[in-house]
Amino acid sequence: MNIFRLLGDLSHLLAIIILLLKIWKTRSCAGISGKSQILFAIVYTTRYLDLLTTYISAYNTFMKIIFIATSYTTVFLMYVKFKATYDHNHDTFRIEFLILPTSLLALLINHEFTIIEILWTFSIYLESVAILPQLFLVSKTGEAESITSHYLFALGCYRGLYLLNWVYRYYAENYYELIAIVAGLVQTILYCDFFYLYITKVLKGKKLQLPA
Amino acid sequence: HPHYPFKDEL
Repeated sequence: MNIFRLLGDLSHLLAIIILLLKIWKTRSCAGISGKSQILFAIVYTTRYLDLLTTYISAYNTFMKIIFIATSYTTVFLMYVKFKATYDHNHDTFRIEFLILPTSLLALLINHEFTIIEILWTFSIYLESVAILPQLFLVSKTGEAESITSHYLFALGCYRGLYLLNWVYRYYAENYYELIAIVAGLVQTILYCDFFYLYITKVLKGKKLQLPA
Repeated sequence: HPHYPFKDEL
């Protein structure tokens, strides 16, 4: 464990908490893509199957369980409890366009052709694009509430910090995991445009509004 | 070196 990975995990946790608190306090999930949240639930479920087979550390187990539990909680809040506030008219990204290609890629490019390994690889590929429905929703409505922006920013920081973690591990531990690194790079790049808007607008107290 | 299959990251 290094500082980049710890901070990355914590900003990931922060993002999830921000989202859950926003939905709970405002009793509304307006502006949030349920499609992205479903994809994240799929990501954690398929990646953390190793909870059943491998023990790494108490920290690792605890965080995995938290990520799985909170992702299902978010999906439940959006599709059941606060269903009436869900923005389904704008949340129209077709998730099969992400699930099918990432499944295919996982079958083609993986470390080992076993069920658990292919599901892990699929989860890495899917996570790299899982935020697209959310970014699509923001671009469709042309704006995001600042709380939604903070959520996206924390999530983007998590990916950025993981990149630093991999650089660190490459030099310090001679460790690298190419599938995760390439997918992580793609994922971080997807946030760049948003980062720019966040820093130039939201941090100056303005609402995140896309140029017309 | 500690490469695959040791997956300790989240």
